[in-house]
Amino acid sequence: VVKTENVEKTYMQGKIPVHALRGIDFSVEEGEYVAILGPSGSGKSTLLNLIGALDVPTKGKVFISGQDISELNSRKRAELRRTIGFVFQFYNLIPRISAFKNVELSLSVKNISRSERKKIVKKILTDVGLQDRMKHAPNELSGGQQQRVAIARALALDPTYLLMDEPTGNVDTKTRDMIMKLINQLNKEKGRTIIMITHDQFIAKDSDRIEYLVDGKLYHKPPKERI
Amino acid sequence: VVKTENVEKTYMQGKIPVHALRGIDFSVEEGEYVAILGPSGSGKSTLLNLIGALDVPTKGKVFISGQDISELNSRKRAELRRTIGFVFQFYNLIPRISAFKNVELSLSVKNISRSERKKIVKKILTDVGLQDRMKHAPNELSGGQQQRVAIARALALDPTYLLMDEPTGNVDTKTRDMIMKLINQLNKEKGRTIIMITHDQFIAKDSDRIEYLVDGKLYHKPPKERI
Ligand SMILES: Nc1ncnc2c1ncn2[C@@H]1O[C@H](COP(=O)(O)OP(=O)(O)OP(=O)(O)O)[C@@H](O)[C@H]1O
Ligand SMILES: Nc1ncnc2c1ncn2[C@@H]1O[C@H](COP(=O)(O)OP(=O)(O)OP(=O)(O)O)[C@@H](O)[C@H]1O
Ligand SMILES: [Mg+2]
Ligand SMILES: [Mg+2]
Repeated sequence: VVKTENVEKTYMQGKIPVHALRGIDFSVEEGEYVAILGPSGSGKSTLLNLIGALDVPTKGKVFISGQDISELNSRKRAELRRTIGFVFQFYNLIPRISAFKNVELSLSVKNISRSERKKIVKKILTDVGLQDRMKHAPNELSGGQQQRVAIARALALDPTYLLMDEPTGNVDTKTRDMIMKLINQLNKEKGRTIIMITHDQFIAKDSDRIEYLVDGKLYHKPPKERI
Repeated sequence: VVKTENVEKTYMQGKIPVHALRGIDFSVEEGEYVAILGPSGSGKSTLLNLIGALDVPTKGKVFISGQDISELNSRKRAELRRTIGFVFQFYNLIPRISAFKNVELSLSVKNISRSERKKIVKKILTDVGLQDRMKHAPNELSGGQQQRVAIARALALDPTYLLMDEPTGNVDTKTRDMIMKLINQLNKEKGRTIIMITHDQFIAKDSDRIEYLVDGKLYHKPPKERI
């Protein structure tokens, strides 16, 4: 249901190529919860951005819901993005508006009433423990609070696919467990497909399957030398 | 040698006060390595910014090297900041210049030759594993690579005090261990004073002492209800 076929991503640093992804065959079934681990700089964010249709591969193909995303017109692409909740490694919150508005904005693509939208935003921010911080703008929030707004924004969409790039790097153990509980519910109770990059081996245990990205290549078992 | 006396920090959210710090008495001896743990939003970054003279308390006093920092003139303040290496929770790298230049810039406050400076930058970026990424700008680096540039920038100063706000949130276990080794060396071999905020209990074990910040108050033992 989500698949990459021999995907490569190369950046040019002046004349020097940087091979961020070196031929990735990766597939995730509907309703699966996959964790991606790997060293810093190994290509994880690059891969997730390709899967989320936020970037295009240098070579190879990316399929979501069976569709080759390079063949989608802009309307189909927009339709697709409505089914993907993306949590960025550095959040990408809108700086000068409140946490509440940041989450509400992502819901504007959904066909729901204004009062229904506000209900969902309030609930989801409460679910991540931010009920007393809804009016704060990002620069009036702690690091882990900003991270939780980014998570709330993705969850509010109730997306088919939840793509998360290191969603708990800035929170304490208890807050992390609260977030993992939400994600597990989405997966076990609602059958949502989850692809999560994490450095936390503890969180990775919650998943159905762990994949390892090392130096632009994917492994199902942890490669001996480094993880 | 570093001390806060009944320090308070209150933000105004419209008419509503947010008590980020509620009377903190915190002191660190020369050469000590202290870890600060606590829930997301508890006031840790706020406290570290006060200690690093990057912010002023609403009430109370902050002392560094025995000096009340509110009584320093701007020249003395600048002198002080040269002795403090600060690693920000979100790095604060300069966007359009290379990793190398980002680190080199922080050394411009030191009275050393250009060639000496370049030697130090090269060494420190190699120490954090970024020898092949020195020419990349921040947006051409992975999250954990950016975090390491921020660390390199603080370490390059060879500062008396190293203040670190969650320095390993975006890196894998092996990279984390490499960073911790560097920090331990600074403390054990060179006697530098280290104050580190972290959510990682494993890292905290390396320290001489752990303090817990919960809801704006400091505890020496983990408070029962939440950590
Ligand atoms: N625009 C770019 N130009 C050149 N190299 C790049 C660019 N963007 C990323 N890279 C390189 O591609 C590699 C993969 O980056 P990516 O962000 O996918 O790593 P990652 O696995 O997410 O790392 P981390 O765990 O630190 O977040 C890195 O080595 C990085 O330096
Ligand atoms: N400018 C501001 N206006 C209002 N409230 C603020 C402001 N800056 C911070 N706060 C609040 O102060 C509290 C402490 O923030 P701080 O950044 O110190 O937390 P923290 O312990 O570092 O959290 P984290 O572990 O998530 O990084 C938070 O609840 C935050 O919402
Ligand atoms: Mg990344
Ligand atoms: Mg913080």
